[in-house]
Amino acid sequence: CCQVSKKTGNQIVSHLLLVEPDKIFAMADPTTSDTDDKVLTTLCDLADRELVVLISWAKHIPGFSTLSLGDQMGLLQSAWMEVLILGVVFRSLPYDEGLVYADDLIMEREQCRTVGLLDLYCTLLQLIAKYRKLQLDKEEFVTLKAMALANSDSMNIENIEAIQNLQDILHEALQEYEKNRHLEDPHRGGKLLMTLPLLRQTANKAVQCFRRIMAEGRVTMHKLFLEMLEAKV
Amino acid sequence: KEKHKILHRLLQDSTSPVDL
Repeated sequence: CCQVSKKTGNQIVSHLLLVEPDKIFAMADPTTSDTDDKVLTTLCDLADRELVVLISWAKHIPGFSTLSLGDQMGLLQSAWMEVLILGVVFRSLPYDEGLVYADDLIMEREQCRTVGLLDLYCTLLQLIAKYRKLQLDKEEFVTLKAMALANSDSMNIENIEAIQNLQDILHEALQEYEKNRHLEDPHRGGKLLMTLPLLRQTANKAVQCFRRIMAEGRVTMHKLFLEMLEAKV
Repeated sequence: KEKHKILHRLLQDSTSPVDL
């Protein structure tokens, strides 16, 4: 951890790098043919498994586990899609027009159109373009993910002060990292924070898309994914 | 909490929380 800290110049950022989860693969069922519904089923199954990892990751954010169980639930229920979207966005940065849901599930415009996710695809490309222009690095990515969770604006928070404390700690970590690693642009931290409205907008759109798919009953969704989609109403 | 029982259960699973 100390070696990583020397590199990032901030202990929280180094810790977030260390607790970053391993890659998850989509692992589409090889025994069935590739229909639109199969692609959506694979995507929903991937999201369900990512959610399990995300909940476990959240517990490793410094201070998160000291919040009340109700507040932990409130933050996760509000911000889970923003955290998942940030992951897709970061993985997609090296690709021109593909969304890297997983290394084995890269979706391009035409496929997104045929499964009914073109609108979401376009919004995601806009968000990816913003981060590509900034050349978002991994340290900033892990810090922004934690900030998205802490800044979820949940309506069901019991201890607002504790959440504010968590936000302040993450904000300071980002500022310190930028001061140490991106001296060339004193506005970089602000620029990163200014991407958060589009992230929320994109996450809301994604939730709407998957709620529509859920209502259509076209694909089987696992219980945790359903539970989190329903919590976002 | 009953409505969100999987999230509730996963959060209660033992891990190593990190203090501030």
